[in-house]
Amino acid sequence: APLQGNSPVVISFPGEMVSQMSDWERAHRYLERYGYLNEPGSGVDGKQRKLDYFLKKMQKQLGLPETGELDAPTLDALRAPRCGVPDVGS
Amino acid sequence: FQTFQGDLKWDHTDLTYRVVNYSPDLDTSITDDAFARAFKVWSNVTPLTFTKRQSGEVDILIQFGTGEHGDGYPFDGKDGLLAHAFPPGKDTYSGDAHFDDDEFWTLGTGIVVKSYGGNSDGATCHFPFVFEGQAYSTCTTDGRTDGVPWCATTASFDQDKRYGFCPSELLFTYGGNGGGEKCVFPFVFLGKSYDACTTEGRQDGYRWCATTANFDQDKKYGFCPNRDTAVIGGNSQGEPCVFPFTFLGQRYSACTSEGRQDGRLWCATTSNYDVDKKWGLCPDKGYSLFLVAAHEFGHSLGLEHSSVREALMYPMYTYEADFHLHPDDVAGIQFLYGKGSAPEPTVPSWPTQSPDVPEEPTTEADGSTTTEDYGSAATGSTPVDHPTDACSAGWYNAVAEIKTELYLFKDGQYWRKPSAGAARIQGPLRIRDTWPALPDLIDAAFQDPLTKKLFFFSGRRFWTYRGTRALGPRSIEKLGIGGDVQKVTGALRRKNGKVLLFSGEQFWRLDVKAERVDRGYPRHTDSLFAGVPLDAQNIFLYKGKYYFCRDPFCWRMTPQYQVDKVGYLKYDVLQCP
Repeated sequence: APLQGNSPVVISFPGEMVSQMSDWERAHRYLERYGYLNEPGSGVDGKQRKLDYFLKKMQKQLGLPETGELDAPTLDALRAPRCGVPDVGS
Repeated sequence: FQTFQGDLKWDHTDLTYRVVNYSPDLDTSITDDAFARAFKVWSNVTPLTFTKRQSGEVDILIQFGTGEHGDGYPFDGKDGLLAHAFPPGKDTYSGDAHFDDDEFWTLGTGIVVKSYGGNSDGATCHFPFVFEGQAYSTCTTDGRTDGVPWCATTASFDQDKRYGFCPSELLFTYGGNGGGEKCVFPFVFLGKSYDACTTEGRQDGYRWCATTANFDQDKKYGFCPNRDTAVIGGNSQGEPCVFPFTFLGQRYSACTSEGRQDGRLWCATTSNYDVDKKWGLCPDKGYSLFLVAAHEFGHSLGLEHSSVREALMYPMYTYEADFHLHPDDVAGIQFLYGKGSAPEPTVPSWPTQSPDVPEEPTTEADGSTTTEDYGSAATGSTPVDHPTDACSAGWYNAVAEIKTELYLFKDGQYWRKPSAGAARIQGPLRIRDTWPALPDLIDAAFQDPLTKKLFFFSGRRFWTYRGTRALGPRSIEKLGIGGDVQKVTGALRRKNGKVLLFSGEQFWRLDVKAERVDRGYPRHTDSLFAGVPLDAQNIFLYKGKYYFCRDPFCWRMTPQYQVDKVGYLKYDVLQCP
């Protein structure tokens, strides 16, 4: 019979860390971890305007379209496997 | 390129390094070779030399670790952050390179299993191999009574009788103080008896065993090498899959994505997940230790991240088979150290098409040196690395009608041709983005119209996908296709849940529901499909007609088995301009 109503079962696997971070939180953490927020006096206060600025900085460094938005290429970059050395500063 | 603030660099050119510990993912000789080749990337274009030391003070210490591993910069588990390194200097960690051992370290294209003993002189396992008429895609203990896994090092043990033993704690350990001796089971640790490797007593998750019967007394131990079926992460890191296993009452004989939203393949590490809840992710392509090491050693020498996507020092990882140091990297390292006396390397012109992707990694007979160059340079996360127009691709690994669209597969990419006459072909897209479990090379594919289940074939293996749920790889032998068949070249969907599978000059009729070919097959292609080329590269159903394509032409056949047109795949089928 056709699979009507047979929706896939999704379970929680023990020991697996499932990130509950929002895209914004993920971006903030990335910017912080890889040195983009280390600019003197540039603390992010959670406002979109600030994030735009640092996102553009990151997008420029990584050769992504400089939109200042959490667009698809930027979200992909946030999830991509990479080196742990900061991109900005030491 | 960028250098660290103050242009940090070594004040001498004869640099030394030491490997502090090893990952259980790779044989130590393969790891050593990867590091040596990674250093050579830089010594080729500078006056720098790199010498490996077994002990004592060195410039660059190389270490594997997980989580917080001592330097205050913790790793983050699987994926994400892969490794890091410190710039040159006099500080404790200066020049050191650390690799996250929660990653699955390979040479970038999947597990590399070096064999030991036997009669193959350390050659790598050949998967699949045939033993007593059965095909094996992993090491096996079949045919032995001592439980030691083995593999053939050629395609057929029955024919060549070449074999070796696979990494196993029953054969050897690494590191520790046990001198590489095998585990002794059972062994006693803190008064408790152990019949298998354990992570008890450790915080870093490495599996270990005693190499005498009593650790409490003798204090002799070693780390357990990962078996080829060892899982990654989950709650059973390093333990092998157990097949078949039960999950939600169903039996599974292969890794599956059932139960997951992300499509990743997993297995249970006991025979019953429902009871034991022990699991891990199945081995994937892993990350190329050579590539990542070459990047990290760039930091060890004084280079910061480059914003040139094709450069080795770009921060993101992408595997490419054909490695060349990018001119940006050469300029950076020569800014710090000069050119050296070696001949100037030939700077390649960058390909406009994706390079051919090798199906499996290849190693020399001694298993220690890869014959391919394992490639460089991250390219970010665009749809494909080197986008190619479908019409200029020239040929395809596989062509298949899925739903009502024609799918064209080639070297890790695919295109979709909508059913509407001259609608633009979409793509290329990455196969791995849509179907993460699949390899880059797809030989044939089809969709079962009843269940919507997709079948993909690559070499002697096949995968199924229903939505995002994957199952496989499994051997085509499971379908009843003989061990001498190297690949399925095409598939024609028929009525009543049947599909014809082609290889060479013969075909089988597959009962899709039973996942088994019918009796009376294979039959000769010419017996039913007279007038089509018997060496067709792509065979598929499209808009109710059969197509047999041999570059650059296609023979179109009606359901009444009459060839009604011979034309170009490119112009007549794909309607390229």
